[in-house]
Amino acid sequence: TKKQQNIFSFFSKL
Amino acid sequence: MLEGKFEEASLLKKVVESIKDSVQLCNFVCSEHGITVQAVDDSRVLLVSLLIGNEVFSDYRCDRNITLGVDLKSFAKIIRCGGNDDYLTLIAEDSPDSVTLVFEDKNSDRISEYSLKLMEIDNEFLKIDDMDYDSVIKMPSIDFQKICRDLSTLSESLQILITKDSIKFMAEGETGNGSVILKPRTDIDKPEQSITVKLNNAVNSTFGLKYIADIVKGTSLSNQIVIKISNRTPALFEYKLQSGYLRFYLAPKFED
Repeated sequence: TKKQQNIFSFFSKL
Repeated sequence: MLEGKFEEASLLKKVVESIKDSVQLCNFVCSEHGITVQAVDDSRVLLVSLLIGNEVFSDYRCDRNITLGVDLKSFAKIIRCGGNDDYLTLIAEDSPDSVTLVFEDKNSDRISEYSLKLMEIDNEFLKIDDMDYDSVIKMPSIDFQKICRDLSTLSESLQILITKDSIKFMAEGETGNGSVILKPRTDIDKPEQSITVKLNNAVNSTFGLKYIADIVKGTSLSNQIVIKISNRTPALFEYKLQSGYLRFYLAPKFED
């Protein structure tokens, strides 16, 4: 099953 | 001091209506270049990135950077008080605790003035690099809105498959399945009706339709939507403004 990913896993915090 | 005058209040109205259901509290960062917003929704799946370039305004001055911490639900209520065609001027001091909105009716001498109390909003700012996407599609924004609304009656997820000669939107649900296939086309008389596909790699990505339902609220901002997708990374949905943009970055669904 597909799991909703989190945007913070892809972009780093400034 | 910030003083930004919109020729028509409708633009800021549309922008606020487009993002207020995705994010509630956000900082409007005003600089000499214009106004920017970056905010992430509570479930941390959707990121909103807005630039209203200074060229959008008929008059604009902002001597130093000013941050306006805004509750968008309250902002939306105030902004609805003005007419779509009114001039709208935003005014704020250098370290403001409120922002003033002045609506001027072009057909009479009526001037309406409202002020909104600002908030201290501590939000995380994400660094988003320009990247090469597997595919970039451009299509009429209203068609994308209709496809997503239609398919959301069947499923919570939207699968987007892109090849060099077609874009396929698919939804699979308990009650049934649906799909819409589009082919690239150039409409010389009505360029806003054109559909283009730029493809580096074929794409097969899946997204939550509840987030896409919020994204398509930006439809009134632009005739066309630009969608940039790579497999297993957030997709970028963009509505271009006359100067600037409203962008949504949406994290996909996939097996870990």
